[in-house]
Amino acid sequence: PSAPPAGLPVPALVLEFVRCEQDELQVRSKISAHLGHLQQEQSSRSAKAEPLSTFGLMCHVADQTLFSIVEWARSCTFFKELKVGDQMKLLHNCWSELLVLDYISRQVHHGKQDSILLITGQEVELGSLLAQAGVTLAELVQGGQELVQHLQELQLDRREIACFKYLILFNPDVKLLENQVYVESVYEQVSGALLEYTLCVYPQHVERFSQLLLRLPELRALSVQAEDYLCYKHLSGEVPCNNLLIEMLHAKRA
Amino acid sequence: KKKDNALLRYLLDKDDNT
Repeated sequence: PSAPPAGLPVPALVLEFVRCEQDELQVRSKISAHLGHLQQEQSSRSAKAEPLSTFGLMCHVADQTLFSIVEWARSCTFFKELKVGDQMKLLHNCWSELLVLDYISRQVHHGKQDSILLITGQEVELGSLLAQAGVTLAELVQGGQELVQHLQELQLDRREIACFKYLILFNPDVKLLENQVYVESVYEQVSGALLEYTLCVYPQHVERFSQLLLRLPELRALSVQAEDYLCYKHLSGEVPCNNLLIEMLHAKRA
Repeated sequence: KKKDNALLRYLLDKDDNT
């Protein structure tokens, strides 16, 4: 929707969240440049360097996306109010959820059931991915597709996605924060703004807010599954050396 | 464990974010 019904303004907080969104094209070109550099480096190191596997490519994309997620978080007014210790705890708790949300929201707008669209613009055919995948990855992809379908039915919009990111980042269930009360209050403010937004933009759909919130535990469950899968791949030495991705995996399991 | 978090801490600490 471009504008709410007359007289009902979009909550200021939601507009602020949209303003803080990163430029997708900028992130895409940064990550693409990084991948290009990486492949060049690999081929110069060895004459018969193997091309990156789909899984390897997706790990590198996830790693680079994590860098942009940290950049995004640092740009948020609410986040800046916290000490680095609390910032780290929040990010350790939600990095995989934010990665899954990034993936899911791209898929929702991609609209194709048989391929995955990466932030780099590359399309990965699901058929070929699943042909090499074990049961765990197949279940993960299946779960992702179901969530995408739910959100497509709801026609999740970009302002709601922006709110989701804050609800995920400022998770009031994170323990041992120095400023717990603040995180809880941000969560309350964001959910209040999202409720107000859905009521003003989708007044005919009063259940929308609760239906949106129901998707968050599903996203959480998927991210736990994805982390378990990545851990397993990491322990078997199959995750390429991705600094931030592996650091996050270690931090959470420590 | 501290070493594990070095990169994230660096990313959060750098520049103006104090």
